[in-house]
Amino acid sequence: RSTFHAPLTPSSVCRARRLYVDFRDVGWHDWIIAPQGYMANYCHGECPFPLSESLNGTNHAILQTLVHSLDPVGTPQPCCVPIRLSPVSMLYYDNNDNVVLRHYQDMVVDECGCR
Amino acid sequence: SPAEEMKSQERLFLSALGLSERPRPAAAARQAAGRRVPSALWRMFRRSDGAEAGGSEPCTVNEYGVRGNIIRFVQDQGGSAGPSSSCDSCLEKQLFFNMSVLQPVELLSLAQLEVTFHWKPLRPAELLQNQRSVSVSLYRVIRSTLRGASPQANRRPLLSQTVKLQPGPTSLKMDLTALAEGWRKPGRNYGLVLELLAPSADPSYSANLLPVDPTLALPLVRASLVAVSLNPHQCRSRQR
Repeated sequence: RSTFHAPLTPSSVCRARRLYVDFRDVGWHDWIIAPQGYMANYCHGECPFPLSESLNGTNHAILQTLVHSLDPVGTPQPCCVPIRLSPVSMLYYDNNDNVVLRHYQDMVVDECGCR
Repeated sequence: SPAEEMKSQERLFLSALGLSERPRPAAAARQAAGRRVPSALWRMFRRSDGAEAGGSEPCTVNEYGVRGNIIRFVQDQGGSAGPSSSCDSCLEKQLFFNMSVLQPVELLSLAQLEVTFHWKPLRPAELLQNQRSVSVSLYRVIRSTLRGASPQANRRPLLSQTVKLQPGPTSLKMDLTALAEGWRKPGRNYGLVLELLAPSADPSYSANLLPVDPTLALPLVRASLVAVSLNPHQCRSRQR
C-alpha cells in the first residue's frame, strides 16, 4: 500500500523545548527562597514514520508509527514524552518558619523521546 | 473553571512539596525580623545545584553522610534564656523543636542539635590568665512540669561538659536522632533544658554570660535542630 508522509520541518519533530518557570509568575516567590525560577523545559513535536534513532523510540513506538502510517485515523502517532529528567533543589519557609531544603526528582526535562 | 483547575493543580504540587497549604507570604517580614537562611543551608543548596548537574546520588546528604532528600532547620520555640530555678549562678534555657512538621511517611535519618553561645566579649589578657569556662548541661524533659513534680525530677541528663569562654561564639553539636524520633509521636515531646553553670564564686563571672550587646536582641543561647529525612516516595533508586 502506498502511504503519504507530509514533510516535517525540524522544528515540528519531537524534542525538548525551552521553558523557564519563574516562581513569580505562579505567585510562589514570596515563600520560595531559592531558586527564583528554573529551566524546566518540556517535550513537544511529532513522532513521524520512520522513527529515526535521534527520536529515542522504543520498538513499540517504531511499530506504532508504522501502523499509524497505514491507518492514520485509527492509530495515533507515539507520544513525545520526557525520557530523561533531572532533579532540582528548593529552599523555602514552611508554615512553622522552619527553613527547608528539599530535593525534588524529575523536575527538569533533559531529553525527549517517542513512546 | 480554569482558576479552580489551577488551585487543584497547585494543591497537588504543594502536597508533593510536603505542604498542606501555601505557606504564608511573609518571607520579607521574616528576613526583616532577622530570620535569615542558615549559611550551612545556603552552602548545601549551592552544592546540590552542582551535584545535580554532575549526576551524583540525589538522595544522600553528603554533608551529614546520611540518606535523605529533605533538610530542615527546625526552629527552637523554647523562649529565651533566664535564671535557673535550681541554682543561683545558673542560667537556664528551654528548647523545644516541633517535630510534627515531618510528614508520617518521612524517615528521619538525622537530628542534630546545634547550640551556639554568644558570650560577652572578654579582653584577651583576661581570657588567657583566667581560662574561664562554664559547665553546660543538657537534660531531656520526660514529663510535663505542669503535673506537680519538681522540674528536676522530670529531667534526664543527656550531656554535661565544660565550655571555655572565648571572644567569639562557641558551638556545641549533638546527635539527637533517637530522641527526636520519639518527639514525632503525639504528646511525647516535652523538649530539653539547657543549663549553664559558672563554676566560680566570682561575682563578675556571671556577668560574662550576658549577651554581647542587649540592644542587638541577640539571645545568649541560640539553638537549632537540623533534621534530615527521606521521603521514600520522592527518592526512587536509580536502578529501578
